[in-house]
Parts: sequence; structure tokens; C-alpha cells
Amino acid sequence: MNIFRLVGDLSHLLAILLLLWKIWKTRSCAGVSGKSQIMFGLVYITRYLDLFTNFISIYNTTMKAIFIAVAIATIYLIYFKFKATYDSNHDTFRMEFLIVPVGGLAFLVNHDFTALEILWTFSIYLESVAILPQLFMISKTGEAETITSHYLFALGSYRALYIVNWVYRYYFEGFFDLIAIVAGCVQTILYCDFFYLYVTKVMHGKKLSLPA
Amino acid sequence: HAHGHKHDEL
Repeated sequence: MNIFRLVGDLSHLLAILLLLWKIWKTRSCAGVSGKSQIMFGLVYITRYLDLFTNFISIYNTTMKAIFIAVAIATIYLIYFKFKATYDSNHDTFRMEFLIVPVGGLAFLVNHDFTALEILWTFSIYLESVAILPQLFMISKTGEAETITSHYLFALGSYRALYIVNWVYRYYFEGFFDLIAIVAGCVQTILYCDFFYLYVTKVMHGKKLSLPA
Repeated sequence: HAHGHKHDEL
């Protein structure tokens, strides 16, 4: 565990708690893509199946359990409790366009041809693109609420910090996982445009809106 | 990578 990974994990935790808190507090999930949240739920569930087979640390187990629980709670709020506020007209990204190719790729490119390993690989690939429905929704409506922007910024920061973590681990531990690194870089690149808008708008107290 | 690839990151 190095500082970059720790801060990255905390940023990840902050992001998902922030989104859950926003939905709960405002009693509304307007502007939030339920599809991105379903895919993140799928990511955590398929990746953390090793909770049952592989103990790493109390920290690791606790974080995994929290991620799964928060993801399920968020999906529940969007699709059940506050369903009336869910903006499904703008959440039109087709999940199968991501899940099917990503599933195929996980079968073809993985470290080990076992069920658990393929599911882990699937979750890594899926996480790299799971935010697309959310970004697509923002590009459709042309704006995002400020808390949603903070959520995306915290989530993107987690990804960027993980890259620094991998550089650190490569140099100091000789460790690298090419699948995680390539997928992680793809994922981080997807946030770049958003980061730019966040820094130029949200940090200056403006709402995030896209140029017409 | 050997069998039982260990994933210690989140």
C-alpha cells in the first residue's frame, strides 16, 4: 500500500458516498445515469467474488464490502425508492453495446482462463467504460448538477491516482498488471474532457454546462 | 502470470 493508492481508494469511496448522499438528501436522482450505476454494481460484484476465496487484509475486505453495498443501495434508490425522479428519457445509452464486447474481450484477453479470473478481467474492462452512459447523459442535457460534477471529479481522481500508484509499484516493487494498467489508462482518458470542464467551470463556482 | 493470480488492489 502506497500513498497514491490509499488516497485513490479514499477518493473512490468519497465519490460513491457523495452520489448516494446527494440522491438521499435531495430525494432525487435527476441527472444521474442509472445505467452507469448498474454497470458499476456489476463491476464490484464480478470483481469482488474473491472475497470468498482470497483474504488479503481487513482493509481490503472492508472496502470491497462497502463498495458492493453502496453500489446496490445507489441502484435501489434510482430504480425503486426515487424512481419517479429518474431521468430515463436522457439515460438512453445501450448497456449491451458495452457489456457484450467487454465480455468477449475478457474471454480472449485474460491472465488465466478460469471463471473467477475471467470475471475479474470482465470487471476491469467494464469499469473502464462504465461511466460512458453518465457522460453521454451530460452531453445530451448539456449540463450537470454541481454535486454530480464533484462525484465525477472524485471518481476520475481515483483513476488518475491509480496510474501513479502503478508507476510507483513498478519502480519500487517490480509489480505490474498490464490488463489493469491498459484498462485504467483508457478509463482515465475518458475523464480528461470532463476534468477540463471541471477545472474551468465548477472550480470557479459555475455550474457545469457544455458549450452550445 | 502463474495460476492463482493475486489481485490485491480494489
